[in-house]
Amino acid sequence: ADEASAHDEL
Amino acid sequence: MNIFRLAGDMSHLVAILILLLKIWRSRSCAGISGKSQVLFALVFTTRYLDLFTSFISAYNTVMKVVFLALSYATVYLIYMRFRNSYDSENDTFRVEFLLVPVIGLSFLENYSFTPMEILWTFSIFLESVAIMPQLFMITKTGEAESITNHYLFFLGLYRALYIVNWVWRYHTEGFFDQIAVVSGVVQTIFYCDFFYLYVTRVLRGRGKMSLP
Repeated sequence: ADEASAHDEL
Repeated sequence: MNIFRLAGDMSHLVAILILLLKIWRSRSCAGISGKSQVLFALVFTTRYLDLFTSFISAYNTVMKVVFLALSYATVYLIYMRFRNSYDSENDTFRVEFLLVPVIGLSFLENYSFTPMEILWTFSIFLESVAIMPQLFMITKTGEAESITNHYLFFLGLYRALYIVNWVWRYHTEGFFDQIAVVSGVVQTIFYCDFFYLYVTRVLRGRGKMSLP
């Protein structure tokens, strides 16, 4: 997982 | 954004508003765990630090600000405005038992070892257990007002809808956020026992219910 910079969920 | 995610967010918003309006209208926070509400305020604070660093969408930004404002308003009502009605004698869950392991885990398991990511992970792990002081309080006093149960129901529904959202996102966009999913599933399990009691007791007209 490379979503380290953008967590788009609340 | 999908319908499950949107419904989950709306359910979360409804839960928070139910609690806030209950306290405001009754001028009382009896039966509400202030500790759980402080933990939720801490969850939002540590998770939404990215308000300052990354823009995702207007929806995202507005919801973050709303959740932050509502959670702080709830804490204000409990500890300041209506503190005379705060049932501190029954709100005795030791939050350090949650905070210490959650802080430890967020340092061990995160997407990158940076302050922002560790705080985000901390918020995800903390959210999964933040309701425990409230559930503990209900167990201790033996019952909760039906409005408190509606609050818990919508909070649990929000978690369940997020799981459906993750299944949807996994199949449609290959999205899989391991930290969020694992702790989200753990969190939802905490509500299962409550859900069962809610359906069998509250919705069948008893109004009040107690946890075993």
